[in-house]
Amino acid sequence: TRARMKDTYERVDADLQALFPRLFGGGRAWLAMTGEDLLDAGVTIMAQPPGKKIGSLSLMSGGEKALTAVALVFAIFRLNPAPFCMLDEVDAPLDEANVGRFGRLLREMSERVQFIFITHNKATMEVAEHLAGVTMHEPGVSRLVDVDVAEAVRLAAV
Amino acid sequence: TRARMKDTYERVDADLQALFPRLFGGGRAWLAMTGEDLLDAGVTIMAQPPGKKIGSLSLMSGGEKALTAVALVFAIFRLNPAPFCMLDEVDAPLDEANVGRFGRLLREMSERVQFIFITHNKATMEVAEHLAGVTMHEPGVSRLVDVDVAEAVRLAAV
Amino acid sequence: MRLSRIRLAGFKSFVDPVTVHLRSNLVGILGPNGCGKSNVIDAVRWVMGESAASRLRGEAMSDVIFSGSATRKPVGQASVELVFDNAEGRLGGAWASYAEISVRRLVNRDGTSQYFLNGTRCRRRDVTELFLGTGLGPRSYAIVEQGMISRVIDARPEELRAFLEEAA
Amino acid sequence: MRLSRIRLAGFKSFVDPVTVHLRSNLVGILGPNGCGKSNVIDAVRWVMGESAASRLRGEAMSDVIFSGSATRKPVGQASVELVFDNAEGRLGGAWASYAEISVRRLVNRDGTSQYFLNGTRCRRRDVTELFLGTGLGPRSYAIVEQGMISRVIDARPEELRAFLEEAA
Ligand SMILES: Nc1ncnc2c1ncn2[C@@H]1O[C@H](COP(=O)(O)OP(=O)(O)OP(=O)(O)O)[C@@H](O)[C@H]1O
Ligand SMILES: Nc1ncnc2c1ncn2[C@@H]1O[C@H](COP(=O)(O)OP(=O)(O)OP(=O)(O)O)[C@@H](O)[C@H]1O
Ligand SMILES: [Mg+2]
Ligand SMILES: [Mg+2]
Repeated sequence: TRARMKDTYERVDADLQALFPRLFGGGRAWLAMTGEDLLDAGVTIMAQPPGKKIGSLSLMSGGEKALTAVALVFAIFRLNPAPFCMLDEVDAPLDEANVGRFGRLLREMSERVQFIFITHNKATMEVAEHLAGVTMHEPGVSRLVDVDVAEAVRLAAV
Repeated sequence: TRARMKDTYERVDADLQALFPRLFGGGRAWLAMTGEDLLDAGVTIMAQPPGKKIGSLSLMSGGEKALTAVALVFAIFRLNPAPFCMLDEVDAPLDEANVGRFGRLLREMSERVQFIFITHNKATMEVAEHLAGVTMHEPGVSRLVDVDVAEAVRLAAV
Repeated sequence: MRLSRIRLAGFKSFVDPVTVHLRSNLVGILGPNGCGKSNVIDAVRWVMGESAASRLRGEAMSDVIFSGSATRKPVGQASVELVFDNAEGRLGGAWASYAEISVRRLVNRDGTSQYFLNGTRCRRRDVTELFLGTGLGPRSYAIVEQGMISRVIDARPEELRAFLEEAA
Repeated sequence: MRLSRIRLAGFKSFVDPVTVHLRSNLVGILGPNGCGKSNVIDAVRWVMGESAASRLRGEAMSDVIFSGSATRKPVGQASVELVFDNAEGRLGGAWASYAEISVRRLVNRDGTSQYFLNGTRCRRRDVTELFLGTGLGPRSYAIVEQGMISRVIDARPEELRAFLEEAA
């Protein structure tokens, strides 16, 4: 229905506006409608990383795109917190400063959402409360080992 | 011509067979033709990471695919060493062990080819003989600074 | 409703039964390249009803069954079970009174899948209905596959709209 | 034939003239997200004749010209120059006797590009012919764009064949 879509759009837009500057350390982002009618118009993201002009998303860098996408996914989670969220190496394109901000937001969001995340990044591993290590000591066969962070860093280097 | 294609195919195949186990620390890979006639048959890659069965490339992991692709690109370079090679964060999906093997091969190949590579990975930065840092001290405006490795690690964290 | 454990047997590289315990709201999964981390995510999407082999990086649905290694023979069956902690009764309807809810999918080489809810055989539709409205599903915004994070940014305006509608 | 420097002016985020010196065979480029690293690679592909805006992450060819920042106005022109060290005379033909070879491209907002070889105006075709047989070109295997490394693995057999032919 029109009212439901309007509510969804406005709440995700508001949360995107709040989360983007926290992930980027500044700047702003918001949603825009491509048409008049709420029921069939398309939705686009407008983003302005700190110090830059508002430009087309396609000119953004690999890391900027990934971080903007995380802001949007987290904004949707604030609207409708699914029981869990699984993230597969979303921090791979990020530099250390952005990985830090991403980790802090992850920790905060985890009060309402369960996060299960795959990462090769030591800074993100340190955000985890529990770590599950997957190994193939027997080649081709996956098994699980419990690891602590120090061990985890070693395991990633095996 | 047919003879030229045959020579190209055989030499790239031989180099792929040599480079794949060096990047993966074992296993093997080779090229296969999908048809009889050299002039119009397609080419596929067969790959078997260490300890695994030969399987479809699509089931390989993100890191395994990236590393196999690097083996192929480097095999092509051995055939026809273009004056330079530019790599944009090809090491992003790799774990520490594979980053190490990648860096060692990069250093060896650099005797014949000039490599210009973008990376966020400290281990790959250390392979470089020269480092160029790009910054945006003035927001939105790119400039260059010369950096050394220790400084580089700090710069990546800004 | 929290996910408390994932149990895989015969699914992709997890030939021997493995239970992934999710003991908190911040669980990291790590390990070297090719060890099976993304296979765990594929397992979760598969048990929630994913029906396209290409979305599980395979060519046929039987590619989810362990196909052998250098030292092991292929097996004939794959099974994945998700166990949810529903102590707060968040999942409504018939399931509100259950403290734990288990969703399981089983497939053998002839391709027929069987679904189970709390141990009782059910249809795929029952599983998709269970998750309706929770935001979960095989292609939900709640699961971001490897390399796909920027997909939301590259989406066309009407795709982004559909993405939002799913979450509503 | 080694690349000895890249000179950008007005190209994407490099509004002020910048020279990237490539002092050896192992040059690392680093910096935070969004600072302009991949723009350097786009610059190299552009000067070698790249003619599709979408391959430069833009919507129009004028997207390569600096379009302003929070504190700077847009400029009207973009220019990139590659300077090769040809001391070994590897580039044959008319260029064999030159110790340094410079390739330059210039574009202004009306969209017309100008190409220069060692300072002399030439056609785009002269530039593509210069690189013929060296393995270089705007879409050559020698330049792997961000996130594209696995593309060779996902290619269909006839695409992989074309890839090999280019290198022959
Ligand atoms: N049906 C199957 N039987 C046996 N092994 C399989 C099967 N399907 C996939 N695999 C194996 O699983 C491995 C891929 O695992 P996965 O993608 O989970 O790795 P990963 O831990 O995510 O690695 P990365 O860090 O590189 O992303 C491949 O090497 C593949 O051979
Ligand atoms: N014509 C232009 N004028 C001004 N700025 C531009 C122009 N084109 C692109 N940019 C800016 O360049 C930035 C992207 O740079 P680039 O892709 O090189 O980053 P990067 O250093 O590769 O980052 P990452 O590590 O995230 O991949 C964007 O923020 C974009 O705003
Ligand atoms: Mg993976
Ligand atoms: Mg980049």
